[in-house]
Amino acid sequence: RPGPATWRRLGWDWGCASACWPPAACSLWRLRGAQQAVCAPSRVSFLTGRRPDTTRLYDFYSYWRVHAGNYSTMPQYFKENGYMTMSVGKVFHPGVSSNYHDDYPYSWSIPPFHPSTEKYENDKTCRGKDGRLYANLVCPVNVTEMPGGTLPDIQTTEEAIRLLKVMKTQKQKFFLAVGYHKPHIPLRYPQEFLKLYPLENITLAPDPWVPKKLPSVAYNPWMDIRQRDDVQALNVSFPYGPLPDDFQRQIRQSYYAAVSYLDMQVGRLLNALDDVGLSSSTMVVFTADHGWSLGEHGEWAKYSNFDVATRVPLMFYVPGMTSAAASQQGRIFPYLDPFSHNLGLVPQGQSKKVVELVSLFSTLAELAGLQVPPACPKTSFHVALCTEGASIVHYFNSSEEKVETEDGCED
Amino acid sequence: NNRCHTEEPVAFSQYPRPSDTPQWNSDRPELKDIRIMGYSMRTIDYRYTVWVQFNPNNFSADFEDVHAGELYVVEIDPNQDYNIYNNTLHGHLFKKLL
Repeated sequence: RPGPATWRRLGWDWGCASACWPPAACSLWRLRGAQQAVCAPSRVSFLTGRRPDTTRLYDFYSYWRVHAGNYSTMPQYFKENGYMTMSVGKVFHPGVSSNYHDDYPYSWSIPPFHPSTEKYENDKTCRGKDGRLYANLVCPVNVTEMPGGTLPDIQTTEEAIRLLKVMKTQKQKFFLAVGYHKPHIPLRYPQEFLKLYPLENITLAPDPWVPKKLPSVAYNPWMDIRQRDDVQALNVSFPYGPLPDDFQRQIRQSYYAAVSYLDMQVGRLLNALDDVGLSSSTMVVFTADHGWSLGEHGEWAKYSNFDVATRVPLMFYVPGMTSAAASQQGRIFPYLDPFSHNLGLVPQGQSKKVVELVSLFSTLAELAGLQVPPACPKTSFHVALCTEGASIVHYFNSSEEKVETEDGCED
Repeated sequence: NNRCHTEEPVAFSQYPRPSDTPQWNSDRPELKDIRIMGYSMRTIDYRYTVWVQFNPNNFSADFEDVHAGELYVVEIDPNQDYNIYNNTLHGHLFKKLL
């Protein structure tokens, strides 16, 4: 595996050697389960606990409360149960699908925070070999040269840490949702993360060809990749390409680097949870809205039903349940710098059950001791509070050992 | 093992398409352009997908109008490169999944 890193991808084969996230070792984690492999529909789905056929959001251009039904969201439910709910970064997909305000004030106690440098994300900020600036897909940057001298995810971490410090003084229950952009395209990240993944160690996908018997309707032509300046310059054939091998390696290298950059942000944030003394009384969930194809099946990006596009990490840290609670002086989340620590592989989590993101709402409600929202009836467009995903808390204490039952089956 | 895995958990996902063949808006079709919906069910052992006719005006999927299908056996094809849907159309496994 290249480098000492982290989750290789927020989806499929992320062999975890977490630099900054020990909870990988002391949490339950589960794989699979985005309801639709694209941002807005997936986020609205797991934040409402309903599938896209019920939110009726398959694209980016409607707001479920007026387009499908005025459904309560997970943060709204926590808010109505006495929690201070806060959104930092990309939680709801911005724009029409969250009514231009990230579903505020329904879901959040205070206006959602967005990094001031978010607006530069698609600008020409990537330095080309000719010294000019481009809107590239592969975009390692010198952060000090970026507009504002920072990057959106760094600002998101700083704001989330600030809010943790505030909550420490408030002594109020809180629900803090922190949404990172990376490894979304453009793969714009601090250039030093490239060191973790030498290009000579980067391989192509194990199956970088379009499968012979893949129905054409199943194939996604990765249009968002094609529109970046560096990919346009390659003059790749539509719809099947392929991209040149050396550029495929560069994308994979930058994707891994962007994930390690994200990993560092999460590490800083969790370290701050320790610093303010809240890690022994705070549940932490880590997940993503979808996966991403890295050349498998001759495809890139999301936009498909392949496992690489739908599979997501889903980790739970629940004090006293997934690990012993920290002592007063103990640290649950010590920060480890990936550039100075030689990090080995962290054991994979305890469970590989098949679960869905739509279960997150009821699972978190149960873990928090709230009444679990009822299961939705077959038609639920007029039901404000229900969920189409069952709580998976019953898995938390279940053994992964296979036991043979009386009829000879493995239980 | 048809006898044993009768109640295993299943994860569902779906993806819309405007057409049977890739075109400029295949990745992100707007609602009005959606004509086909691919519904997937993933078990520990299989990924089974049917791409069916979809009406964006009434949000209905017609499972009688199947445009294409995919079936992958995870144990022997973990990367999902060998679609055996057409080989199994009339077999017991297909009926069980359906």
